[in-house]
Amino acid sequence: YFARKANHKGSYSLVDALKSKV
Amino acid sequence: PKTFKVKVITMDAEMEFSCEMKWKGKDLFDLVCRTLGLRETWFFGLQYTIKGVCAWLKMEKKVLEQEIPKEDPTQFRFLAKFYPEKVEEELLQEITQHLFFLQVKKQILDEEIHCSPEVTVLLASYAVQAKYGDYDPNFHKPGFLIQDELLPKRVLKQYQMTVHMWEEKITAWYAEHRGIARDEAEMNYLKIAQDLAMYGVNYFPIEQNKNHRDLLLGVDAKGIHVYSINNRFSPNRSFEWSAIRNISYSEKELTIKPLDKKAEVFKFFSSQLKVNKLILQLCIGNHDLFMKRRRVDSIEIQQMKAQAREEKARKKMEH
Repeated sequence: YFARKANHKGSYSLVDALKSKV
Repeated sequence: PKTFKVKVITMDAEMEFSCEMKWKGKDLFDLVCRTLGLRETWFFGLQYTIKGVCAWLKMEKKVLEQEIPKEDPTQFRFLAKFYPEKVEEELLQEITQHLFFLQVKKQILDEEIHCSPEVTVLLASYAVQAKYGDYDPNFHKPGFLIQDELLPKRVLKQYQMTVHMWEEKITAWYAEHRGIARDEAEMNYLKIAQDLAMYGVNYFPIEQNKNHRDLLLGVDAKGIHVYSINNRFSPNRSFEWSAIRNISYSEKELTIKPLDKKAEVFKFFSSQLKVNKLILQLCIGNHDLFMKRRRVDSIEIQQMKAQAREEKARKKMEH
């Protein structure tokens, strides 16, 4: 759910993080 | 194995460690926590300053591969990086409470957290109870607080009062706290401090249009908030963690996508890429704790809670 595409880009999906922890 | 030296500064101590060259951030962090006897490690981190920007040592990366200051020994500050939503429920160990108490007290005295004069006096009285124990007029003679830094400079300047007048005011409250043990006094301090508007918020200057740094972004235990630059108390807008779908950055731009697909996507610019990385790191960590609080406690936490209850009961008996 956290992805770093390149060194200057990052993304965090709260929805995916929630799903993965359930 | 080859080693390098680091100095770790906590809120009340300085420690030196020899680290192996191959150590990751986590190895050093765990060693510091073990040395302190701290188990509620998830609130804390090792902070350093590089090119004027605060940064936190990454756990999964080798210490020496991170952009840390080139000094010998390398210095880190061991500080709370994340704050609980409710101190009285989440801070279990006495050492955790004590470190939070010292850190928040410093923020209030340094005016990083704004606090009204009335509340600063009440807070000071709990700090005095924690330090000196019960008030005894035979022992605590006028002038006994002269050496202590108890109130923010702004408050001292705001009124035409002598140090003795302040001491009298604080002592009047202090005398009311008779019978309160050190850990209770520190917890009472934190319970009041956590209701202050600026408590636990990490602020970052941002701009919605280039060349206008007109807003502040705040990240805390509950979510992300947007403030006018001249009002850090009440946000214009808030995004609770449970209402956010995704947070992403590209260079200096940061995007917050709400869960509600019809709601407007919030885009803004921070001062540098490094700051965006820090903002995202704080969002991930705070959101992780937010989810953790809403799940069943782990066995470790259940044990710690039981231990904390027993310890409290024992102390009360002793007291």
